[in-house]
Amino acid sequence: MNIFRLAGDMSHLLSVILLLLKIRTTKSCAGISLKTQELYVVVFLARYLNLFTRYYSFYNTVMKLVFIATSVCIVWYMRFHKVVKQTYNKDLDTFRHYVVIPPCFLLALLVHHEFTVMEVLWTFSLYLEAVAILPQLILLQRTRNIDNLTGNYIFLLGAYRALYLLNWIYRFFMEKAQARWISWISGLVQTALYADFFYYYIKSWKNNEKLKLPA
Amino acid sequence: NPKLPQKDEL
Repeated sequence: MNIFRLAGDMSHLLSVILLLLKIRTTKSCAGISLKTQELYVVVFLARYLNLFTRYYSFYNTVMKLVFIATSVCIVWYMRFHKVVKQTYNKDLDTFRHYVVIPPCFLLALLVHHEFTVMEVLWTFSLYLEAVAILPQLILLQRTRNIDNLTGNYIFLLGAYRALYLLNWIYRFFMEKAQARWISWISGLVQTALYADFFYYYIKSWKNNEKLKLPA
Repeated sequence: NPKLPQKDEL
């Protein structure tokens, strides 16, 4: 474990906790994309299958369970909670997210480290996570006023994989870890998708004004 | 096997 990976995991954990707090306290999921949340459930289920087959550490196991539980909980709130589901921007969250699943799976069948079920699903989860934020970013452009909690949630979510990029650089040089091209390229694509959000988020933070993405 | 990257990350 290195400081970059720990910071990345904490940023990721904080983002999901922030989102859950926003939904629970405001009883609203306005501005949040259900499509992105559902893609994240698929990402975590496909990636954390080794939860039952390999024990790395208490930390690793607990964090996997937390990410699976929180992502399922958020989808439950947005789909079934009687008050929260009324606040879902159904008409704005129109990205057909099931469209991205088959290409990611097909790519995982073609490009992977090893052709086994676990490895292909793990690779699929990396490709899917790289594009999972798209519905949320598109919804943001359609949302007039983005509340602070949502902005912070997306910033932390983007920051986590950016920190993982630093973690991979650290591991490659310091631990002489072998090249992880699939993780590296997926992580780069994922972080690049946040580029313009980061720009407008930091700009709004510097000028102390409301976060606004150009349509 | 050693060639597979460690899955110790989240």
